[in-house]
Amino acid sequence: VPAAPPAPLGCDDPESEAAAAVAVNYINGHSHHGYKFALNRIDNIRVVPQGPNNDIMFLELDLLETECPILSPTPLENCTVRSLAEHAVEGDCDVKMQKVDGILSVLASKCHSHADSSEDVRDACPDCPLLAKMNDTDVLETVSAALNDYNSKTTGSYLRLLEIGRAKIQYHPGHIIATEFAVGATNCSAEEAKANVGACQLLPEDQSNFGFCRAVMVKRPSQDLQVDCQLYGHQVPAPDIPLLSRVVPSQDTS
Amino acid sequence: SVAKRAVAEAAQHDKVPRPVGFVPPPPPCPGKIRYFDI
Repeated sequence: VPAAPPAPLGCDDPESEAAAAVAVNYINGHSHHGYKFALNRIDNIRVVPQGPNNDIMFLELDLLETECPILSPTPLENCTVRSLAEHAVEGDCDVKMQKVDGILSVLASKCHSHADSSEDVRDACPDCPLLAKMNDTDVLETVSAALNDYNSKTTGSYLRLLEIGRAKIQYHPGHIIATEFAVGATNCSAEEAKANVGACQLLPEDQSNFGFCRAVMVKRPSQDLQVDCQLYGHQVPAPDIPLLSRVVPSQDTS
Repeated sequence: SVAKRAVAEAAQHDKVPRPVGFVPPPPPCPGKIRYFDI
């Protein structure tokens, strides 16, 4: 009597969790925008045996955005998952993997991220502001003013904007814009940039130095601007992971 | 009608009585939620 087929893998089985951990590490390692994502739930897993010690695995993963920018060297386990009140962002990923002689590898992945509904945010925190649109004029103005302010005061490298990570606008009480954006060090000092900012280019990959800024602009009741930027220092990229490619930010990544 | 009766009878026999307190195993997927569901 042929041996009964193995019972289907459960989504909480250790083998499934191990595969999901490899998949999440791959997704974060190959993403170039936004923030690191953490595993929230394994929605489904399907194993298609290919032969002895050789399986193809299809995983459906439910991820949640963390507060760590994607270029941050902070280990994922130290990254706090953004709460509902902060307007959480969910990632849905389909991942195809292979397991040969117990070694897991990712063959393909496709993810789509989307912000939580405003109703959920209101349920969690009635007065919390929602995520603003990236091209909101208040947001663009705040990021520009904050980076100019930082560059006018720093004694270090002149920083260029890489991308805006997220922004929120509070209209009452007071008009307050909070933004987070990624920056890169250039080959100029801030002083040199005053003379010829056009010559200031991002450092080449083997010297790259990325960082992250958080800024808050108060427009009412009185004008105020606070900005804080942290540079990570040069990170040696992992051998199989490109450090940063200039791709248009999108919500779908493959 | 014989088939129906046979099926009906067979169905009766198939209803294996569950032991008292039997809890069906949780469905294998989706898995547990680690943070919150949105």
